[in-house]
Amino acid sequence: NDSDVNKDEL
Amino acid sequence: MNIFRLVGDLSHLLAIFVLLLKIWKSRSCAGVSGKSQILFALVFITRYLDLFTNFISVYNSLMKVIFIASTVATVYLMYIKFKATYDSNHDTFRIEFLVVPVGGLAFLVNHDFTPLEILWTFSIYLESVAILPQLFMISKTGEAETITSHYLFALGSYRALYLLNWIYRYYFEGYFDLIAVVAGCVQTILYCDFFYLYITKVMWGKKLSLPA
Repeated sequence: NDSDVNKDEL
Repeated sequence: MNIFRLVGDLSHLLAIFVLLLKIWKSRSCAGVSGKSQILFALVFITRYLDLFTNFISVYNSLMKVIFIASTVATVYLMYIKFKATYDSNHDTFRIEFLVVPVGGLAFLVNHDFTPLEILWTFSIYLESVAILPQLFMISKTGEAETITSHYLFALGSYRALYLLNWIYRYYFEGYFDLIAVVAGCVQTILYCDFFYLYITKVMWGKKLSLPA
């Protein structure tokens, strides 16, 4: 799921 | 990082500093919604809780610190330093009608039922409606100072540029976050009416006044 993707956006 | 996201972040930074300078220089927050600024402060605080635990890049950490500090500073100027100029009679939007439903939705619709993820989701949903008190205030006063309309144009443009960023990332990186995209669309749509007025009026040197 998306939460694993590092939240690299502001 | 891509050009859309970079220009979007810079547009966001510009908006925040245009507002901060307007209040600081004119020593007045007339026409500015303090409630929207409180919501923006809440958006950044709940979104950047990972500031110390999840290092992405110097740019990312630096911008997070600047966004939180400048928005808190704006709230401070509005409610403490220049409180006398705060137009509470026109800044009457009930923000609990935004925070409560958004909080509930963040619990129901999210990517991961963990505190940090729910707070991030809350922040994304809240940001999409955080400008409503400001737009509501302008509709009540019937007009906005030119500098305030530039602030709104830069602020609205930032998320519109993020939509382009997400299109770019979808095609070139296969990255897609439905929650961020849907909230970003709602947020940008809320500015459409203002964008129309801004482009047809402010761009031609007229004052932004809503049709009575």
